[in-house]
Amino acid sequence: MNLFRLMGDVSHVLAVFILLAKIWRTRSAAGISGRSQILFTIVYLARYMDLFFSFISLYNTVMKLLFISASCATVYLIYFKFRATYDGNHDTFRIEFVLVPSLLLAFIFHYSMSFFELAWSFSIFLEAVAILPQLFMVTKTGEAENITSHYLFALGSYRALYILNWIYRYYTEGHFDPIAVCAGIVQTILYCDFFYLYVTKVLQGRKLQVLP
Amino acid sequence: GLSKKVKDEL
Repeated sequence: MNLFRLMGDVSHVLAVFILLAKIWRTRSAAGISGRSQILFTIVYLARYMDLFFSFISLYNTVMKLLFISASCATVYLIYFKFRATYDGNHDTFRIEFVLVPSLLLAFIFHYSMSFFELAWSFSIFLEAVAILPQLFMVTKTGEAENITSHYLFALGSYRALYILNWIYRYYTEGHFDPIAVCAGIVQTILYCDFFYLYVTKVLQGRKLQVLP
Repeated sequence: GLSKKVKDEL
């Protein structure tokens, strides 16, 4: 474990709790893409299946349980408890367009042809694009509430910090994971446009408006 | 490959 990865995980947990707290406190899923949350749930279920078979550390197990339960809880709040506030008309990104390519990529790029390795590769590729429905929804609604912007900033920062972690591990341990690194770079690039808007708008106290 | 090495990252 290194500081970059720890900060990345903290940023990730922060994002998950910002979103959960926002929906719970405002009792509304307005502006939130339920489809992205479904994709994140699939990502965590596919990646953390080894939870019951291999013990890495208490930290690892606790975090996996936390991400799986928080993403399931978020999907539940959006599609069940606060379903009336879910903005389905603007949450229209076809998730098949990210599910199928991720599955294909997993069959091409994996570290071994075992079910767990295929599921892991699939989850890595899917996570890279899982935010697309949310970013698509922000462009469709033309804006994002401040709290949603903070959620996206924390979520985007998590994988950006992981890139620093991979650089650090490469130079200190010679650790290199090409699948995770390539997908992580793509994932972070997808947030760049948002990062720019966040820094120039939200941090100046203005609302995040995606210029129509 | 990495499958031998333990996947210790989230």
